[in-house]
Amino acid sequence: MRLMRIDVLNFKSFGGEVTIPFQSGFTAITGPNGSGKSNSGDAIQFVLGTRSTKALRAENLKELIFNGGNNSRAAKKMSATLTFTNPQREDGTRQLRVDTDEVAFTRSVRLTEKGEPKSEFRINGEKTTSGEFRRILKEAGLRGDGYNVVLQNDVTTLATMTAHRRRAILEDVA
Amino acid sequence: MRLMRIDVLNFKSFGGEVTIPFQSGFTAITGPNGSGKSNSGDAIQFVLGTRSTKALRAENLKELIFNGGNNSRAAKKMSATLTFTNPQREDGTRQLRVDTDEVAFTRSVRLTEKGEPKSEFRINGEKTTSGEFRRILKEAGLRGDGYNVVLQNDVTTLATMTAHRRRAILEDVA
Amino acid sequence: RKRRLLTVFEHINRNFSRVYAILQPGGNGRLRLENPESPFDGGLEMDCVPPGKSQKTRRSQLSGGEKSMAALALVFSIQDFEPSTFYYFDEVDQNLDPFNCQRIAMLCRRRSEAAQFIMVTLRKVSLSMANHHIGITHAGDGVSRRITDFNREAALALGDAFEKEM
Amino acid sequence: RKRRLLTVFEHINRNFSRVYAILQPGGNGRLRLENPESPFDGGLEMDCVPPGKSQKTRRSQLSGGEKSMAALALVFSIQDFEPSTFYYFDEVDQNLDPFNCQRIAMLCRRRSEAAQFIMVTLRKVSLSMANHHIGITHAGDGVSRRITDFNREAALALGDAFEKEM
Ligand SMILES: Nc1ncnc2c1ncn2[C@@H]1O[C@H](COP(=O)(O)OP(=O)(O)OP(=O)(O)O)[C@@H](O)[C@H]1O
Ligand SMILES: Nc1ncnc2c1ncn2[C@@H]1O[C@H](COP(=O)(O)OP(=O)(O)OP(=O)(O)O)[C@@H](O)[C@H]1O
Ligand SMILES: [Mg+2]
Ligand SMILES: [Mg+2]
Repeated sequence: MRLMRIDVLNFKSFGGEVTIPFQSGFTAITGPNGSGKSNSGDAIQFVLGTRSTKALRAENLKELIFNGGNNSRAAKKMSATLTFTNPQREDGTRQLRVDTDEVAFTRSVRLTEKGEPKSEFRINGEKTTSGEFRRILKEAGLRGDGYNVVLQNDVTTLATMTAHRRRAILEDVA
Repeated sequence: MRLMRIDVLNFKSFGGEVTIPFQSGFTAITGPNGSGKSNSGDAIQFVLGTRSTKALRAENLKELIFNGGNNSRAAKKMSATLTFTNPQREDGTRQLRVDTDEVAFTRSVRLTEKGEPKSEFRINGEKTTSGEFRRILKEAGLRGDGYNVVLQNDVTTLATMTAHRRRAILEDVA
Repeated sequence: RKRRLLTVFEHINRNFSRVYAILQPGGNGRLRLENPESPFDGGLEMDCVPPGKSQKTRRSQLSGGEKSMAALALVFSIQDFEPSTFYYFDEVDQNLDPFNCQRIAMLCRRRSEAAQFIMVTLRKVSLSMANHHIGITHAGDGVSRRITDFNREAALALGDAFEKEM
Repeated sequence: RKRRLLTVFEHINRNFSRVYAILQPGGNGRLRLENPESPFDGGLEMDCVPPGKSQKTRRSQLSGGEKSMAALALVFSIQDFEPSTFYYFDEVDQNLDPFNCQRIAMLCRRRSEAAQFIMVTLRKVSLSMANHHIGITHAGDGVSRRITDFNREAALALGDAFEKEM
């Protein structure tokens, strides 16, 4: 199972539709400061279900919707989609409990008439509950808060934190 | 008035005598991780009088003495000397209240028989009190805690600190 | 609960010593529970001696890059304990010299045969070790886009952009 | 005491806007006391809009490099308020892209006509902008030494050391 691509629409600094395709192996992402590299990592965390928008450097869900930059109009809805390969294994099962060779997980936020953010979850385009969405990801070992995602400055934090805080990490893992 | 050179003897990772000469203008210091670049900055802070050894990444004065690395014996005393130019100005005065064209400030620590660290201060090689040493530096505008010294990670700290902490910095400066 | 923590500690500690020796050849590192009898009353320290340094070296004395290499060894150790199908690293090489950049990128490259590795980086050495390259940019209007036809040469050229003008 | 803080704030704020415009051309930045009436009850925020971004941008949304550039503008602003004869910068360019590295190094270079600038850096762009170069190394024995006959070419070669072996 691997991540095939990220598709975002009006997610943070990605105004309009942007696709970021991934191949297997080792991919490097680069570009100038402020270009959107960490925001693409935020899209991964956003879909896989980070509890708090603060981890995405946003005060609330509304701040995750493209704000227009200095030249365009702010958007009213946004979405982020992660598409994974999901091949059938020798015993006939798949790692993700969805019966397709590729599975697309979409989380979106749109603003209601009153400007309130409303979240929606889709698997392969079909609406589903946030509970089912997270259960399927969790059962396949895909979590929003795992140590497979190392955010900018996590290394410095880990290196300089107190011994007690570091032991708490061990407890989390255990 | 400019810094002419740093001379260290058994200061932190500098085993033996090492001289680092500086010219006017813009100097870059580079080298591998752990080579001693930040330790040379610690030598500057150590002489100009930082209050706490923790700012020099040491638990106490003893930790500032060369510990021998993996191959040599630990030293029993160390010293760091900063030499400044001190030209006579048009009105006959000098920025540093010492009547020489160059002034060397030396701070040293040696271990007593009991292994207790004992500090000494010298100006142009002559022993002086820590009070006089700091007064002469302070009157010339040379401080150990000024914003002219930006330590590794100070930028990240300044960028991510709370607004209250940042206002406290303003108070310090005022 | 205490037994679970001690078991996980043993496991991750073995990983840590192994990974640290790979990332800092000639050095040695291990984890230490400050209070092994009653682990929840103490913390978890990293005792690392980079190549050439005294065995008495304490973590707080380490340089910026040496601390980062220790922290990265811990990250890889936790990942070995609980493997994933993909890994995303955002600028983990900020204070690493070119040789340490290469050691981290090399380890990612080796491990990418078993799992997908995605690394955000500004460092030429790290860029040069990746198999695939993605460029992100924002035109003067703050709108993020992916750079088309981006490859290793283009990625390395971004870093040179300034040097060419010199 | 409150009047002193407000005076210093006004002065440093003017410096900040001026320096930020130099470091981030096309962007604008200013400092803000959260509670101007009673400054000690509130904090000091940096309101920065990098080039191309929305005027509604909040500091916490900024990227790593954008936050560093804001913090560096603040450092230079405080230095302008209380100038010194020498400045020592230890790896302030850790998360800057090559263009921002150059802007910081360029400002240091211009200001080094009036004061001595000493910058520790691992970045090739920053190294290439200095007048003088010092190399520090430790042989395999953990003993720090200065590299003799070190110059710009040698400094840039350290960064390439790995690339040559590729
Ligand atoms: N909702 C939004 N609409 C538009 N722009 C946004 C939004 N949220 C964040 N941004 C912008 O995204 C930028 C940060 O992007 P990001 O953190 O991805 O940069 P980066 O490429 O990782 O840069 P660096 O190399 O400095 O870490 C900020 O300038 C911020 O203003
Ligand atoms: N008293 C001492 N005796 C010997 N070595 C010491 C002593 N104190 C510190 N060191 C060593 O100095 C090293 C750190 O040096 P320093 O911080 O100057 O490195 P650096 O060149 O700034 O590296 P980086 O690029 O990673 O920041 C550590 O490995 C530490 O063990
Ligand atoms: Mg980033
Ligand atoms: Mg350092």
